Amino acid sequence: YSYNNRYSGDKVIRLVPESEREAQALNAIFHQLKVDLWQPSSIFHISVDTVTDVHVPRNRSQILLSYLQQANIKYKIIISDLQKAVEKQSGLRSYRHRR
Amino acid sequence: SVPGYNYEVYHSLGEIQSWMYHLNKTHSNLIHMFSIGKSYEGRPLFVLKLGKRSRPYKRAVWIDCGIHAREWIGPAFCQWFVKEALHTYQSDPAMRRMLNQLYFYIMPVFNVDGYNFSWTNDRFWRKTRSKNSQFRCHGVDANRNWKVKWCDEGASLHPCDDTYCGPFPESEPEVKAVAHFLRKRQKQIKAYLSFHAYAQMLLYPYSYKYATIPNFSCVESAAYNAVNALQSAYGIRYRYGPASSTLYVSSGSSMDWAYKNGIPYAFAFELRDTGHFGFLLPETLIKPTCTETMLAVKNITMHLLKKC
Repeated sequence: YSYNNRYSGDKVIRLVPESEREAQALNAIFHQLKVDLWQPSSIFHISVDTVTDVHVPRNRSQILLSYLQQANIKYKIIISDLQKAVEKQSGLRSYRHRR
Repeated sequence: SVPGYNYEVYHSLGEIQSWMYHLNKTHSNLIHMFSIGKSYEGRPLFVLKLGKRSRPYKRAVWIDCGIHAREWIGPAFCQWFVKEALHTYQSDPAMRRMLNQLYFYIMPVFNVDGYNFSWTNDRFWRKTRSKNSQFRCHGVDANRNWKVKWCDEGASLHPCDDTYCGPFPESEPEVKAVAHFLRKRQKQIKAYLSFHAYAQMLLYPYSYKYATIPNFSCVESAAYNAVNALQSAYGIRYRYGPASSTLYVSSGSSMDWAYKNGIPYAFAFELRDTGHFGFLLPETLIKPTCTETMLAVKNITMHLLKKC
């Protein structure tokens, strides 16, 4: 497995806050969980209608999803297993074949 | 251009450097490779000068890819651009005109340390790999480290943040080397193009404030024509506009610095896609992404040659 399988079970979640309350709630939870933000580049850019993609590790994804459900924030899981997506991109795999 | 080199796969840093060495040897009529300095970890910062050596003074276009390590489609495009230039110089009148009348300075991998790290350790690494003495976090956002409203809105002073602006402007040797190079050629370089991912946007200044640039009509029409050309390939829509309002406000960006440094056409591309794959754009999409982007870059270059 590429990268020692470290992304196994990690997720990428898309959210679009619909209110200031949701934006601030996301700001707080992302800061607390120290997530890897794919877009925008900083949590301070998250405001109403900002398309937000966040990579959350496997051991924190359940915490985040529970939080979002409790806060009634809509979300969509765009990548359910990041390791599989990494393998599919095949940069490392084709490199190994070339070597 | 290089026998057996596959432009539809992602290449490691070592492979890209070997590719540049090879081109430098085999296409000396159109390519000259040189180093503008060393990265934090001591790697050479290679640039390809592409163009026909036809007259002593020629205007130039600067293109860099891979400022952010995880945005692999950027370096893939830079390689594609060079390949296309070499392959079509004889057959495409527009390309021949571009390479005869201009030089292109291409930096296929700006953030060499970060790019290498994204291949060996952390696929989603963004920053450089410089060390911080006080914190255990590495790296500076190379697109927040330029001396233009440095570390203002949209950048962070905390070393562990992904938008960390650095301890001072041009603290990163990569940023300092490119800035030095561009400053020395201020009169020669007429366009600055930087390639990122992902969002499908074509951005121009300003990033650091909400304001209209003095040559707005020329830049805006160049952007409009470029995205239309891009869309003509596969129907992919790119948004375009000032970075501050089209994307978000961010200070210390290379595009804003290039513009402030006197380069009239400064653009940042955010290539495919819009989030389905994100940074993990499959290799099967390298060809269409690069093909459409090529049309946009050629369009901007022809606009530059027409003198708006």
